[in-house]
Amino acid sequence: FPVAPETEKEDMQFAQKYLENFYDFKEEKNFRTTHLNPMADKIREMQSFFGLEVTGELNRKTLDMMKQPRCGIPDVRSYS
Amino acid sequence: TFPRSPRWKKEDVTFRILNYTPDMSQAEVDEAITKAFQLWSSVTPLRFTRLYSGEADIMISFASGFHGDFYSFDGPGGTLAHAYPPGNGIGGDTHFDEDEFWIKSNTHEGYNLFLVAAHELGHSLGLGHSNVFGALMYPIYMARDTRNYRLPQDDINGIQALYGPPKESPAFPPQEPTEMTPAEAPTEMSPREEPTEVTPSERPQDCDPHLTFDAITTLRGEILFFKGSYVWRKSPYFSEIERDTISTFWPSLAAGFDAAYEIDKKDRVIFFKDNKYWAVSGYNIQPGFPKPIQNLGFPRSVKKIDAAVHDQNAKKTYFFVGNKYWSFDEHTQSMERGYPRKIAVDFPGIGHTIDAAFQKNEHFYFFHGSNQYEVDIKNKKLVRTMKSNSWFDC
Repeated sequence: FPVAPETEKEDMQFAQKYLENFYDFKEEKNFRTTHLNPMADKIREMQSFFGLEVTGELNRKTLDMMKQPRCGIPDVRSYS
Repeated sequence: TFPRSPRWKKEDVTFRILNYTPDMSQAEVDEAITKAFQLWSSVTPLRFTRLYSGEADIMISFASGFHGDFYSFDGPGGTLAHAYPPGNGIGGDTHFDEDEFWIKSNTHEGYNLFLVAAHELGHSLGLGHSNVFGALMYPIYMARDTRNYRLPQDDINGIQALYGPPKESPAFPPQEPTEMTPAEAPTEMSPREEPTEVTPSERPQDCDPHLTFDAITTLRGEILFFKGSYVWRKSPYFSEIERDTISTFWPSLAAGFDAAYEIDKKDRVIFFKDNKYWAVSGYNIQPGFPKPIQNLGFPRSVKKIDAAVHDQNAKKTYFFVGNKYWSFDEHTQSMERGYPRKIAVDFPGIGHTIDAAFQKNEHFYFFHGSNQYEVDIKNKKLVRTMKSNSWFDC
C-alpha cells in the first residue's frame, strides 16, 4: 500500500540509513554536488540487485523491500 | 564472495558458541548451528571442529544493540544478524541479534535460527550476498521448511568456487548424526473468525457488465473493490488496475466482506463481516478485533450491515441496513439520535438497498447490483448513474 502520508519523511530517513548500511551510500556534505537526488543512484543499485523496476525513486515496492528483515552484511561490499 | 575473495587457507576450521539465546534450549541452539555447519561441510572439503574454550576461527554469539563492533544491532526486525569474512580476530565471527525471537522451526512467529545461522556461516566462510531469489545467501530472510533443507545450487557454486567440492570421505568429522527432530507438525492455522465456505471461483471479469461488489473502501488514496475473496485495486500511482486476493493483504481475515470504510485521519480501515468488525492500518490488523457490531450502537435485531461510508468532512459514518441507514458520530463515538432513517427519504433517487459505498472528492458512490450512483454529499442529490465497474476503464 502507499505509505501513510505523515511517514514519508521518516521513510526518506529510513531509506538513507538503509542505503548507508547496505549500499555504501555517503551523504554528500558539500552542496556543490551535481546530483539533485544523491540517493537516486544508490536506489537504482538496490532496485537492480533485488530485480525491482529500476527507477531511482523511492516507490512503495522499493520501500517495502527495504523494510524486510535481513542480514546486516552490506550487499555491495564487506564490512571495513 | 567479498572483495579480494577472503577464504580460510585450511580445511580444518574451528568454531565456538560463546553464549545462548533464552528463546530456545541450549540443545536446540547447538543442533541448529551444528546442522548449519553440516550444510557447508557436505559440499566442500571443510571440516568444522567445536571448541569449548579459547579462541576459535568462528566465534558465535548473541547480542543486542551495541555489542563491541562498529555495527550495532537495531532492535526487533530489520537486521537479524551479521558475520565477518574469513580472517584473524573478528574475521569469521557471527553475531545474532538477541532482540529477535529465535525459533527452531516455522510453526510460530520468529526467525529460524538454523536458516539464519546457515546464511551467516556462509559469510564466515567467505560468501557475499546473492541476488538469486531463493538462494540461502539472498540478503532478505525467507521462512521455509527446514526439515530436509538442501543448499540451493547458487550457494553450492559460490562456496565451491572458494573451496572446491568435498573429498570422497565424509567432510564433516563423523559425529553423532543430529537428526533434526521432525519439526512439530505445523499447527493448524488459527481458525479464521468464521469458517469461510468461499467456494474457489473464477475471478469475475473486470468488465463484466453485471459485475457487483460486496464492499468498497478508499485506502491512503487508493480504492479497493471487494468481491468474495477478490480485491481490485485502483491506485493513482499506477495506471493499471491491480488484481489481488484479500489474503494477499490480510491473510487472517475471512473473505466475503459485507462493508468497509476508511477514516483517513486515523489511517484506519474498518471491515465488516456478519455481526463483527475489524480495524486495520495498512496491512496490520489492530489488536482487540474483531468486535461485535453492537459495540457501535446497533440493536440486536441487526445481524449484519450492507454498506458503510465515512463522510470525512462531517466526521460521520453512514451505515446502510436494508432500506434504512444510521449515522455514527466519530467524535462522540455513538449513533446519532433520530436514526435509523429511510434511505429513499434522505437520498432521493436511491430507492433501494445499498451493497457498497465509498466517498471520493465530495461525492458518495453508492452501489446496488451492477449500477453505481454518484451523489453530491452536501445536498445528497443524485448526480449520475453509472455501471458498477466504471472505475476499471472498461
